Amino acid sequence: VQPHTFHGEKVFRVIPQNEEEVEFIKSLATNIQVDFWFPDSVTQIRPALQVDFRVEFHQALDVQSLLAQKGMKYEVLIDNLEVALEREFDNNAR
Amino acid sequence: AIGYNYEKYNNWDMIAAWTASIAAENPELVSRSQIGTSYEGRPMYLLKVGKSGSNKNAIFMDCGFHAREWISPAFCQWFVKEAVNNYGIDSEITNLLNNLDFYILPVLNIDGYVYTWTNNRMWRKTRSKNANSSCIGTDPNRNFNAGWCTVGASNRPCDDTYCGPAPESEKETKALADFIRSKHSVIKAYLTIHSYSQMLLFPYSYKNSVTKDHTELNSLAKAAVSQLNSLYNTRYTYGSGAATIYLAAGGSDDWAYDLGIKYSFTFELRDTGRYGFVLPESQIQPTCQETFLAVKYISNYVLNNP
Repeated sequence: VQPHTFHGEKVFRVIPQNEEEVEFIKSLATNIQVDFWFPDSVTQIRPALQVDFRVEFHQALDVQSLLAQKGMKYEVLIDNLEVALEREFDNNAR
Repeated sequence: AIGYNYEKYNNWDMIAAWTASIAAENPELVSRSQIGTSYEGRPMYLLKVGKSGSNKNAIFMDCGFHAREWISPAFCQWFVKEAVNNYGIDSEITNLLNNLDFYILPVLNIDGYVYTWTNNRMWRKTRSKNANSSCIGTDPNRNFNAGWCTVGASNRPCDDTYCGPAPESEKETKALADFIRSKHSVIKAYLTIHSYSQMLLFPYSYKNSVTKDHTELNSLAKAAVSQLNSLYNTRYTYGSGAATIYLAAGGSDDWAYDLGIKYSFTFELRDTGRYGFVLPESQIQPTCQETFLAVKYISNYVLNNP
């Protein structure tokens, strides 16, 4: 099995302000392959709790436009996960 | 272990070899045993760190529950190194190792950890096969018999928080639980190391009600977090799991507490999301140094309040 690469994959952060925005994130997760980094799963999302999630390259733009359409503020924590993974090994003693 | 680099992420083969050498090089302080095998048959090595002596109480600390949380195993390796290197030099460490034993499980979810090095860096669960599903793995921190699968966990094998077909269904979680049960008269504290979000949590997570020891655990967590903060000003939040982040059943800390191990804590190490699970190696040292202060504080408290 080829190792999974993460080119162009992004990690987003949103902070749902109310139950409606919580439901929006939950519906997003039913239509798009979302890997929740925090909290552990979609069932634990609640208003005012930060939500960090990873999406694959081909869905990243969709997610950004859906969040923008919804008027939800979001932050891109990691813009290209593969690049971040390469930089993870930054101890030159290697 | 001489020459072993504690400031980089090491794969499982390196860690397994390290457990042998750190024990061989420090026979007075470190012994290695095996508490079981993983689903794919890898040995679950346990290190016992402490001066040999009778009637000593113990602290159990595990790392590597969730495969992608690489800073966690890095801390367990760091902890053993610091303890061994400072014995006979630092009076606090010397006193701790003379009077307590530390059981250190460097990686619980070995198969998952190997999988993050070879196939998918973002894998979380174990690698066990699920009946009637093509999806692999169980969330080891939803697999303990503590409100098992009632809240904040999923009964669907494809989900990342799948609680498993039954409590302790995973070879890895059952091996850990069996060992702790066998030693639970001497184990006075249970520490489980995760990442990320910079939190120090204690029971309960499987229900909103607080434990009978909530006041004591909360003040101990507050003091430990203050120690951690003193080095690099890293800010941690602390509290019971349910109140601090969310309800989540089947966790090992809740299970250990209900078994009677009062001082039961979950560390969520650096960072708060800037890198998340991809914490650069350059942060291993500061993260481990500050966390070591907190673990040392808790250990002293346990020693003085068995």
